[in-house]
Amino acid sequence: AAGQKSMTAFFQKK
Amino acid sequence: MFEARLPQAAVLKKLVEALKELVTEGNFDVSPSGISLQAMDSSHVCLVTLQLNDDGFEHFRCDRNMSMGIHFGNLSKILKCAGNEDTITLKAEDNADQLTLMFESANQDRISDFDLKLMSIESEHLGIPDQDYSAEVKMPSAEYQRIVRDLTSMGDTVLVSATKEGIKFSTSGDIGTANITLRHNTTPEKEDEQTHIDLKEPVALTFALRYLNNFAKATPLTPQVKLSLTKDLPVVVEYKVGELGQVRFFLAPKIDD
Repeated sequence: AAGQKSMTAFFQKK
Repeated sequence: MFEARLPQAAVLKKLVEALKELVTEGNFDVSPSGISLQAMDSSHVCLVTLQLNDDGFEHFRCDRNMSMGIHFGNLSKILKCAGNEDTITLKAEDNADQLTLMFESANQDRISDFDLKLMSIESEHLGIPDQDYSAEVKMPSAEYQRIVRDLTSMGDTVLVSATKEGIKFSTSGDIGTANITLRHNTTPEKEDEQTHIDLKEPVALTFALRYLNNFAKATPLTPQVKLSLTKDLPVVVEYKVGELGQVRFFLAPKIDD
């Protein structure tokens, strides 16, 4: 199965 | 105080229709440079950003930065009461707990105002760096909408691959497989009907079609859409909102566990 990472894994919290 | 006036309510109506299913609520951050929004869907695999620049408004005033928490379903209900050609003015006092929307008909014989209760929404801002993408594809937004809709009848995910041959969308499911390829095409006289593929290096990523379909709800906003792709990074699906700004949808690629 293929999963998806959360957006916070790609973009840092400010 | 905050006050922003748009000559056509249709723009805001279309924007909210494009967002409301993906993100149920979010903060309109208003500042002297305009209105912006960052919101994730409930599963956090996609992010919507909206930027409406102050100079795109007929009139824009913001004395103090504010975050206005908005339930988009409720905003949509109010905007349904505006005529497409109505002038719309958004107003709020500093630290207000409501946003006033005023609609004026074109010949100014009908004026209505609605107050939307604002919410307190905790949200984190993500820093989204400007970056170079492996492939940037501009295509008619109706074409994008058709492709993702057609492929949804065959499968749940789509492999998007950009090569010098074009951009290919592939899916497979119980009933079979489907491939749709768009080639770089600047033949149509109207720029809106052209497809531009700007390729730095070939790239292929897999995405959930459900989300790509959802992004296509922004199609009425503008005749062109831009897809930006880089390996292992979220795709960016961008719709320009005239001179006003843009809405961008980011979606995480599917990864093999």
